[in-house]
Amino acid sequence: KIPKPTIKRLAVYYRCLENLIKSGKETISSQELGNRLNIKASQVRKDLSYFGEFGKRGIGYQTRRLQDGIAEILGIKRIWNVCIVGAGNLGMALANYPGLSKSGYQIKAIFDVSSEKIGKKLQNGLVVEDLKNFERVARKEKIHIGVITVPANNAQQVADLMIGSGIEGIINFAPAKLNIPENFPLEEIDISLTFRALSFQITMQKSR
Amino acid sequence: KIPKPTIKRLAVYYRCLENLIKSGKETISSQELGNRLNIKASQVRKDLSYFGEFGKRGIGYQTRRLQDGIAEILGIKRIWNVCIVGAGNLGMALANYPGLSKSGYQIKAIFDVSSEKIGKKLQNGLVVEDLKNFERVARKEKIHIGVITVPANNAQQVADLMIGSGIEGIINFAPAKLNIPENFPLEEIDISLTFRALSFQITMQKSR
Ligand SMILES: NC(=O)c1ccc[n+]([C@@H]2O[C@H](COP(=O)([O-])OP(=O)(O)OC[C@H]3O[C@@H](n4cnc5c(N)ncnc54)[C@H](O)[C@@H]3O)[C@@H](O)[C@H]2O)c1
Ligand SMILES: NC(=O)c1ccc[n+]([C@@H]2O[C@H](COP(=O)([O-])OP(=O)(O)OC[C@H]3O[C@@H](n4cnc5c(N)ncnc54)[C@H](O)[C@@H]3O)[C@@H](O)[C@H]2O)c1
Repeated sequence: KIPKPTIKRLAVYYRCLENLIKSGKETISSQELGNRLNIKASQVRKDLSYFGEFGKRGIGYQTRRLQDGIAEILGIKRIWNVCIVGAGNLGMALANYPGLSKSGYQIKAIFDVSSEKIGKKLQNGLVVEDLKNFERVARKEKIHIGVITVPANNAQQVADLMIGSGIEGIINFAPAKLNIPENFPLEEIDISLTFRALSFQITMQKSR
Repeated sequence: KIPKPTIKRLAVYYRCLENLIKSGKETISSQELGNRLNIKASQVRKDLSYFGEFGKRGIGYQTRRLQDGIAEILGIKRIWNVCIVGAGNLGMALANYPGLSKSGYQIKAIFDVSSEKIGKKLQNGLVVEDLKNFERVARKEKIHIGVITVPANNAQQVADLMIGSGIEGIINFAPAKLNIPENFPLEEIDISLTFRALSFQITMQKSR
């Protein structure tokens, strides 16, 4: 089992390697990687030793090989199967967004309860399914991630259904606190935090 | 003119005060506030001195008065007038999202170029306007923040129109790099970063 702090540092090594490869660097030592990130070289070597031997004495690590190795462990290169529940404005915008499939997130199914939406064809070839078929479709399509884009009052019921069907993690857009098992992977989105960040930028700009 | 690092610390003081007030604390000294945030008490006093006298010798600062004072400076309490350009799935989802008006972001206008969208009535009483009227409406409604929810190819043209009409800041959802003046306040959104954060959580969960 890999300790959580190690996994967090791997994500940092991965981002750093992304920039190094872009600038054409082919090898790097644990010392150099550590210096760039304020992490002790011995810690870098220890973190990377969990995954077998990436580096060679004297030359250091091949940046591309190391990046691929870390990507494998963090699940960055794998394809994640995603389903969306709630085929309204937000659900449809997400289903059609090219940025998701580009990063390895494939929308495999989209569900709704309204007869106006069920059966509707999307640009990407999917058809809106009836929520009644959720468990069967989620297992058949081996869904990993569930996205909730229903009204706030229906969010909890949808979360229960997802967890009951073996989904591994949830992204919740509905403005409702979900009651789910303590360590269950969850990300909540509130776009007003981005508006808040812009307000600070505008305020700072004015006070330069 | 308030230095940028001071403004960034004010946001941190504001969040800390939010929690203190919730737990019923009525006064706090600069020493105590500094200790909670790992900031020197003298720095706290210096930051707060920009805004006149908030604290009294011996008793410290009244938490509510201090929070209101900071909110005023950071533009947290003010109402921000927002317009959305692109009345498609994403634009409509944002226009109807109650979380924005609750945080002081009022959607004052929504624009599109398509005859199918122009004239459409929204749940919140707004009517989709023709982009041709952008400059006139943006000035009349004193718009501060512009939101871009158009296809990637049209994003730059919309950004130019917004900046030319005196908008103070932009939130861009379109997957396109905008070419705008260097310090112009801008926030870019890419939902796939949240999916990435969930993937790390799922991977970490499995490696506990
Ligand atoms: N977090 C954010 O930043 C953010 C931004 C915008 C909208 N939202 C929220 O996202 C949600 C969706 O917004 P929208 O604009 O797409 O709303 P919408 O009304 O257009 O779509 C909601 C859809 O959910 C369906 N639905 C209702 N109950 C359901 C259930 N039990 N199971 C499956 N489908 C169900 C409806 O039939 C409808 O198609 C809302 O809760 C909204 O507040 C969040
Ligand atoms: N950043 C993210 O996380 C994220 C997520 C979902 C969608 N998106 C992006 O948001 C944008 C909108 O997505 P959508 O699903 O709502 O698309 P959509 O096709 O439903 O809506 C786009 C709207 O923009 C209008 N439009 C086109 N050119 C215009 C112009 N020059 N001025 C004004 N309006 C114009 C169209 O008429 C249409 O109504 C797309 O670029 C999409 O890739 C981003």
